[in-house]
Amino acid sequence: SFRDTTKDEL
Amino acid sequence: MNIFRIIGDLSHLLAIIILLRKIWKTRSCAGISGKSQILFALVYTTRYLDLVTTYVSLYNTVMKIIFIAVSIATCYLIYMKFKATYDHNHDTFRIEFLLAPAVILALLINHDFTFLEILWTFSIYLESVAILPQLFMVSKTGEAESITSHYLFALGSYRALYILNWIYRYHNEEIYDLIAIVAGIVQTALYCDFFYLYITKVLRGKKLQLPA
Repeated sequence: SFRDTTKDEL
Repeated sequence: MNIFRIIGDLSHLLAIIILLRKIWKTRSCAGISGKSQILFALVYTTRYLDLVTTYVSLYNTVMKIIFIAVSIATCYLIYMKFKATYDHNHDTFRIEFLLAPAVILALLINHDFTFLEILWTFSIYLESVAILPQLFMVSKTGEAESITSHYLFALGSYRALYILNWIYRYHNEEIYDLIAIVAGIVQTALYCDFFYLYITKVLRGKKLQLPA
């Protein structure tokens, strides 16, 4: 999805 | 991972440890809003459900588990173990006024209309306002213990540092998430008044006391 790249954030 | 992100995470971790330690050492949760803690427990459990679907890194997994576990443990201490010390007369913020808009907004404005994505979005919206019952309690009693102030400062700093992290990532990786950014700015803005009082009073050794 759109935010796959920011999924590492808490 | 950039410096803003890591310091932000550590600040967040520090905040929840300060709070847990304070309650445990003093055997009291006086001055702490149980309602804010319930909202935070809800924030972490709804956001980190992806623990069971997506593996990112050991760091990510461990931090998520810590945040979920500690937020639930804090609620347990406030509402069960040290219930007698819980100042419920001053903790009167109506959390349904935060929960309902967060649910509605998550259903309306999200990246993807799927179960986990809507829960993630809900948790982002809810987190941005979850501190309000605690700030309301401080304004109602007109003061906060130093340790409570340190907790609030560490917790508020974390999202401010995340904003710097997002600016950094936008510049270096061209990645940005508008939902997180807008909510993060709202969240940080809610602390501004407190940050001012913290810097001008608590750091100079005075108690955080609001003008009468």
